[in-house]
Amino acid sequence: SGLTEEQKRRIEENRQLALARRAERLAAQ
Amino acid sequence: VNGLTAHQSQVLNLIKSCHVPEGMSLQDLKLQLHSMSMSTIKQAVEFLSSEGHIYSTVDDDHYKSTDAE
Repeated sequence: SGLTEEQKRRIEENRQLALARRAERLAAQ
Repeated sequence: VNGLTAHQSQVLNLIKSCHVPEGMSLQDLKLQLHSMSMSTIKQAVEFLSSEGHIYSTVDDDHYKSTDAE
């Protein structure tokens, strides 16, 4: 892909944070 | 069904359908959701992001879904 390593790292980091938020919301339901 | 409004579901489905590495831009969303204003789209994106359905990628204008892959 045309993404830099730094961009890939940032995207993966944001994905992990979003997954954690999603799990938190589901647990709170 | 999933606790989302019609607008939020439409935005989420479009983001889910996008498979480029940097995800979908707000401009792409606006192009495909002509009937929705940019502020409505941004509100939906903000909500979906706070709920962990989507996340920003290369900048705050591009989003991917956590349900993808």
